[in-house]
Amino acid sequence: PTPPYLKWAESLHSLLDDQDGINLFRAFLKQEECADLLDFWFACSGFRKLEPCDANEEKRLKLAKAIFKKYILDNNGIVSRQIKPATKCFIRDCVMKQQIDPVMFDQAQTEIQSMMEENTYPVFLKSDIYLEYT
Amino acid sequence: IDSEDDLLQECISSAMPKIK
Repeated sequence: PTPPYLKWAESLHSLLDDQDGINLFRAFLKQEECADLLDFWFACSGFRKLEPCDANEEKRLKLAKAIFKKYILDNNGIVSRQIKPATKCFIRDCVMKQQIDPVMFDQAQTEIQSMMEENTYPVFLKSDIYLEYT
Repeated sequence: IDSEDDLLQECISSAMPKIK
């Protein structure tokens, strides 16, 4: 069978599908001071999984606000800098108007994912941290 | 009441793969 660390080199998704892969990628991003990219990506997925029902409404609103505040509000943050202004406006409007939709962070997540696929992920595959692991 | 950070952490963990 293919060892997990070789699978991690196939695609970003195969890396993010494996707990050890996530931990190593996170350690690398932390070293590069951009671990927030990965946390934001998972936060978006987690948010989408929260079912919109009466029991969850308060939690979803609180969580949407928390994600917005932590990763998007500060324009100098590593995540915020990688998201298009129109996408940030859209999310801000959703939060302000309390229109909390499961897919409200999807576009921002896609933008961060593309950035990781083009930039941090290929660099990770050439990094000492990955090569030492393999 | 959960703090914002706890809520975020719980959300991030919920999206991670559980089974290796």
